[in-house]
Amino acid sequence: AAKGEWCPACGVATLAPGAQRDALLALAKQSILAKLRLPGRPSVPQPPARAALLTALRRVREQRSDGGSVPSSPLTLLLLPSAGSSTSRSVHLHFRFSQEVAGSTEIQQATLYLFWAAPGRGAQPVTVRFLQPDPAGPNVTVASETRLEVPGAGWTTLDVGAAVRSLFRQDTPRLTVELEVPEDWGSPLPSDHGDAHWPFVVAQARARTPHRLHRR
Amino acid sequence: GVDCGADSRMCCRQEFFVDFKEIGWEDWIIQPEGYHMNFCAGLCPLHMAGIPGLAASFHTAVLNRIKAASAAAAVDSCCVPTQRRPLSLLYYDRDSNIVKTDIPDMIVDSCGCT
Repeated sequence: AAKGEWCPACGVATLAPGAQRDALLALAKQSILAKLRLPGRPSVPQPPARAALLTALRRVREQRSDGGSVPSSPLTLLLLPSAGSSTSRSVHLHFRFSQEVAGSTEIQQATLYLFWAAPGRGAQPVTVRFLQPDPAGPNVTVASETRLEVPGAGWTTLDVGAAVRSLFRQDTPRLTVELEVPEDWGSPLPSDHGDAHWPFVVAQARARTPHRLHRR
Repeated sequence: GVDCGADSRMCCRQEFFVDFKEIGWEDWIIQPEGYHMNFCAGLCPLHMAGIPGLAASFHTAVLNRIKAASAAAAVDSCCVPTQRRPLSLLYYDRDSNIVKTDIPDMIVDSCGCT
């Protein structure tokens, strides 16, 4: 309504321009958080390095553009791990999820991307283990193990949909992946965390719809 | 649909852009830089009811005459969105994971009278 008049629909007096803008900004925040099912805006403790993020986003775009086996889903998660304990030929990758994400999404597909810089002389075996906390104590147990034959330097992918889905059913959704490579390869990870060849997981998911009873 | 001008009184689309940097959200929302929270505002007198929506035809003309003739007794219709599109967001969750999602029907492209 024009200044000084009443809104013909709700009868509220016209707001001053500043107050109207503040009300609209508050409404925008409220509607975006509500649609994302977030109680509040997330504080971002440590955003990933830009190079690693751009590499992962490029993979997502390639996945979407060539369609193929990737189901179209309204939700895509990019998970970049932090590095944990390591030896000369193995390393632990820690993937973390919030309970909100685990509780409100259904994973349709998840792919682990790994880059090998090792000089390859023919296919060489690499072991990927999925570890989960041992409920009985501080140790971890091997949930599953996969041997990859790496033909040479470059990216390889591994389907981790089942591992991520089982993870989302746990109280503390943490996934630890152990990479073990041949002795003469050196560390399985790039030395720099911000390297564009940092491993990541791309997961296609959809919002979990609450169980609704339909009254007929 | 009609975009609102400085002195629009009839139903139109009012553009409103929320700059994420202005509200301090640019650290957790990677893309886009803001949200076009356009909204519909303005009057919908009876002779505007159903516009746009009805094709310009003889029926439209007759219907408008009927509405205009009974304007005194009728109630206005509402100014509502007639076309909307999703808002695509790329953002960090609190574990620094990146989430890409499309929120449907978040951006109003045009308005009309019911």
